[in-house]
Amino acid sequence: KVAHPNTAAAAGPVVRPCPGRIRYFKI
Amino acid sequence: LPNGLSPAYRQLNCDDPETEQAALLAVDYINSHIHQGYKHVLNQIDKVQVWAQPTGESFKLEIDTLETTCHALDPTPLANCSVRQLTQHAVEGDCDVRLLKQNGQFSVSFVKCKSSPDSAEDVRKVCLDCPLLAPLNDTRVVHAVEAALAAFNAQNNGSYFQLVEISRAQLVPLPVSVHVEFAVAATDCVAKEVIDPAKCNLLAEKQYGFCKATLTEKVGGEDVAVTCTVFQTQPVVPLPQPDGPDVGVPGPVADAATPEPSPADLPVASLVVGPVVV
Repeated sequence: KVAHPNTAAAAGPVVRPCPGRIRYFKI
Repeated sequence: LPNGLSPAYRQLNCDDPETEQAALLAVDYINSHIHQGYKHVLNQIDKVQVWAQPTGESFKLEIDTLETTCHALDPTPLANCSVRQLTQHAVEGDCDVRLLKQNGQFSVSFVKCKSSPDSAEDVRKVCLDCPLLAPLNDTRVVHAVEAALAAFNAQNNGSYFQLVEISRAQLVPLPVSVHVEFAVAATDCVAKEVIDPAKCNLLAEKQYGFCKATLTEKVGGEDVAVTCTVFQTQPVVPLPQPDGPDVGVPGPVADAATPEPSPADLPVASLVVGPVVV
């Protein structure tokens, strides 16, 4: 099994801790 | 803390359920402590910091809120209040909040908010014809409120209602008209018998109402249409203590008596008076 450390990191979801989600709309 | 030690910091995401729980509690707290303007809902959590305290944890949050269509004195639960849409000229709030979490329970220790309307450019992007918010002390606005309240009282068989605050106003170009929203309170005078409104006093057991009105200019006169919803009476409660947390979502200010605080969890409005169209 061949590991590709460079690409593996890029493929994962990016978790951005803040700011959080917009519930309605941004003004 | 001992010298050289910094307090323990815990990283928390803005969308973490614990953060959201704190933010929603803060919004409830804000809504139950404002007596002017409109209730707000949570729109976004901008920032969260959690520090260890000797007796628990301290949460510092920055949150964005949006104005709803429910007036602050309206006992309707927040979940049933609609967010003011962009086409109606939305208003947002920015709040700094601090809470303590002790034994798993949050308590609000500090709140400071400022509110600001959406820009005219942003409103124009979604709607070219939508009327913008007008200054509440504009003479056309004040006149529309006075005419609407007079019309309401003239058709009202019960108490004389006094203006509490003008909460919103828009000048509509075509047809030339003024749309206003304002809060009222019942007095000890009978509407049909009032001679000098200045001698009327607010009831000890407050009864508030919320009115929407449109005054339309016509050739040789004007038409006023007003609809008021009168809320259930609110029991007498003690005034807030001077050492309590600093709270407020600054809303439009009116030349009116400041109402006493109301419980946040009163039942939904039970009495609707109107519409009274004159």
